[in-house]
Amino acid sequence: LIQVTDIGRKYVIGAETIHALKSVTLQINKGEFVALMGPSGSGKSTLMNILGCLDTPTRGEYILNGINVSDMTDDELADVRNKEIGFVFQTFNLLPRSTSLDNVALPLIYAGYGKKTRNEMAQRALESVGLGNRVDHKPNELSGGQRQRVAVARALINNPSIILADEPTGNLDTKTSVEIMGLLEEIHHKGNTIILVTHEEDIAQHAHRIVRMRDGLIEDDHPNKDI
Amino acid sequence: LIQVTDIGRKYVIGAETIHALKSVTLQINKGEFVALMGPSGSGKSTLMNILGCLDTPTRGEYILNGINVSDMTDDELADVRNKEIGFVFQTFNLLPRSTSLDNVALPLIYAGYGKKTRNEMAQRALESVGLGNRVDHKPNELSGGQRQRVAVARALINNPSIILADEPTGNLDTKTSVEIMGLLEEIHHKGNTIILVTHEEDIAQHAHRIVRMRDGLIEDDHPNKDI
Ligand SMILES: Nc1ncnc2c1ncn2[C@@H]1O[C@H](COP(=O)(O)OP(=O)(O)OP(=O)(O)O)[C@@H](O)[C@H]1O
Ligand SMILES: Nc1ncnc2c1ncn2[C@@H]1O[C@H](COP(=O)(O)OP(=O)(O)OP(=O)(O)O)[C@@H](O)[C@H]1O
Ligand SMILES: [Mg+2]
Ligand SMILES: [Mg+2]
Repeated sequence: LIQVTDIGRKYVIGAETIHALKSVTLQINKGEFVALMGPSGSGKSTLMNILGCLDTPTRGEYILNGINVSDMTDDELADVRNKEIGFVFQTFNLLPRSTSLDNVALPLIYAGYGKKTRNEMAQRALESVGLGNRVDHKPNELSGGQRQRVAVARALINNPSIILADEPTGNLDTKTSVEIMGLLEEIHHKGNTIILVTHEEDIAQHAHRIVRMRDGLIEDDHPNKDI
Repeated sequence: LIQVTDIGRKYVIGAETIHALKSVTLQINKGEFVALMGPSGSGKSTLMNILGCLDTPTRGEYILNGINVSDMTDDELADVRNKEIGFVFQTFNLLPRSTSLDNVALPLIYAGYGKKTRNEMAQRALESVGLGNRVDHKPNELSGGQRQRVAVARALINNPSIILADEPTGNLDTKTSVEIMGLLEEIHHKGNTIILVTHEEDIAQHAHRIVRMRDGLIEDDHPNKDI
């Protein structure tokens, strides 16, 4: 499903070059549940953005579903991002002037649903993350963990087959985290693929495989023996 | 040092009234290290914003250092916020167009330091959180955990006597979290007061007292027996 080969991503700041990713080679098959871990600054979000077709590597190759992503047209990329991938951003990235209902419904506009259907689906999605009573709130009228849950609901609403979740429980108490992880496991059981960044070992334990990064490289990649 | 009595905070959204805080009564003495825990949406950040003089309760009384906060002038409040309190926000709240050096140096402008001194102090503060090599980066050129650490460095730079840290390690791996908690413990040992919101029990274990909230109320308030 996902094949990255010798992926690099560098940034130039003034006279300095920063290698956010040095060389990453990784293969993820359909239906896998992978946890991506590593120190702050090790390149996890950078790798996630490349996998999610939100960023382009400065070196190497990314083949998604058999197609080289660098050969895709802008329309094909937009299609992949909207229909096949659900992305939970580390910083949520909600529209500040829209309600949580409208934020969650956003991917459904691209999918072509009418307004009534979008609102019904968005209402159900918010209920599935415990926020059925916060539908009219804007992001600044929500707690940190509530914003995070709106971001999760938005990522899942189009039933994407690949979920990229960057620290989806970082702002959640244990009980709410368990509910969100339950949602992700349910989606995994339906045959979808999940790649989850987390720095918490308990959350990583839900995954079947654990990939560890350090300084823009993969230093470890093993099945989760304890599952 | 801090005395809140029957504090309430409500919001009106359309026809609905939300009681973010219902009735909170709490006393925190100088030099205490308190962990504040509770489910997502239980009112922790709302309480922290009131304690930090960033928000006003809709009911009840807040006495800080013997003075009723509602009697303070705007200048006196600004003084308290800048000189006595260091606040690490759950959403970091960095200036997007400024470098991490300028973000960290910001509280020093209010304190009246000249530019050269501010830059030296900011450089040291960034080194203390492991970001001496990221001084020229703007927030969008930093990882999530790096932004969080810039927010921590900024909160500590004026040597405030009260530190309010709202989930300061939410985006950090274990090793980096331990370094940040080490910083906070050092500051606590010098006699300062720390109130820390966290949803992680391991992080809460650094505190001497644990206050648990639920639905805008305090449901538990006990010394940490395991410390
Ligand atoms: N401006 C606002 N308008 C309306 N409701 C609000 C507003 N700000 C917060 N709330 C509500 O107040 C409640 C408490 O919010 P608060 O941010 O204090 O929670 P919290 O304990 O910090 O949660 P988390 O752990 O998710 O950060 C939440 O239910 C939230 O929806
Ligand atoms: N736009 C940019 N310009 C320059 N450097 C960048 C940029 N974006 C990220 N970096 C750097 O690339 C490195 C990797 O960043 P990345 O966000 O992938 O880390 P991460 O593993 O997600 O960290 P965290 O756990 O803190 O979220 C970091 O050292 C960061 O400073
Ligand atoms: Mg990251
Ligand atoms: Mg909060």
